[in-house]
Amino acid sequence: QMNFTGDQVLRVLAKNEEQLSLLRDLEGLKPQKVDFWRGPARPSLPVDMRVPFSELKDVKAYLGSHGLAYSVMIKDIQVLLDEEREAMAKSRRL
Amino acid sequence: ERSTSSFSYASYHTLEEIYSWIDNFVAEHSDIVSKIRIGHSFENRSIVVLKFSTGGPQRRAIWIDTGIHSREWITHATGIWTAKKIVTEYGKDRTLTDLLDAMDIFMEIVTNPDGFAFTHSMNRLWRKNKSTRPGIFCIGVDLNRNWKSGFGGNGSNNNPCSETYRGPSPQSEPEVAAIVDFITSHGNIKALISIHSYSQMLMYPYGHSSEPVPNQKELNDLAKDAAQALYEVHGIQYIYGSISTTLYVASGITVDWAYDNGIKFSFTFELRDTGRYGFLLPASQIIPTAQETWLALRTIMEHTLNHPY
Repeated sequence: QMNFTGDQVLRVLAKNEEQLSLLRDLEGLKPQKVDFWRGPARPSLPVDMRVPFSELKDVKAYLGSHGLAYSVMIKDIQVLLDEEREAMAKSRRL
Repeated sequence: ERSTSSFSYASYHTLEEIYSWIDNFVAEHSDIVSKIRIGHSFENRSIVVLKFSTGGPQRRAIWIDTGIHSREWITHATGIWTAKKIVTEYGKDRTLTDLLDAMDIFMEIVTNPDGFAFTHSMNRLWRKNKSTRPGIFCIGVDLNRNWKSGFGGNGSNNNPCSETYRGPSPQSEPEVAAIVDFITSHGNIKALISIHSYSQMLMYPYGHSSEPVPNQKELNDLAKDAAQALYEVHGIQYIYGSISTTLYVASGITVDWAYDNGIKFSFTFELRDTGRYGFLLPASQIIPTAQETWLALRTIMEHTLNHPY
């Protein structure tokens, strides 16, 4: 099964349409690398994107260089997936 | 062991477990529930619909689907809980009883079975179906961009590697075609509710256009009432409005197709994520999510019952 160790979900708060456009550019630059969980829609809505560990440095640098504020929504996806699998296994045992 | 009373509604389940639960559920409630196979997926898995009916041919009906985006596990889990709730509340809840005495409910709990199986076996975060085409490297079509309403417009993608790849043509995907054929041949579906996650929204058409639909006021008022009913359960706030003005422009989507094909009460939910988990909502939140969603669904269903058209 695919492993997501170190992959993060970043929440970006775009201030305006210009910043949203920069996020859309990112989608175009790395279509198979950045998975938008909540796509760039409008400034009032956050943008959530899953970034593989291997791309984190580049993507965070891109966001920083364009003044795009972000927070880490999920620090390590695999940790949550492991918890989810364990919860399913426990439920089955019960 | 083969009883839905021992099934854990507060846990996520595999496709096999869900299909087994469906069989047990139908057997236990055969007076009110039946199973219909409406087609098969690209990888030849059965596409199954639960029919809740107290009798009568081609009654007015409500359609509910969950899991068209396979990684949105909370939607399947909510669908299962909701199905159980319907049979539990029939005869107790006056609104639901009146509804089922006059109308049918159809529920498709696993709308994208291939994708769902894949989320359990290979890639938990898979969104699309699993269709392949000669000469195309990337697999899968976003089933919520494959409908014949605004197909190919803004908010869908012609790149097969995109998560929002629309597919080669409208209804090219068997999972979508099966629903289209079923609903079209039924001819009396009066409400369609397509359940997604996450981000806490309740929306109505259009997705492909910012033009208000002719019934915009009624749909908006109903969405407001449904969101309020939902809020009163656990205090979770939903925003509501048309898809294009609330979320984003999206073309070729389920509810636009439904509305354009005469189903006035067409809604789509984005269930809760609490702002922290996205598609990985912990199983401990399945039941609270389902409980609050039920009140919103009930509001829409009651309105549909009382406002025939």
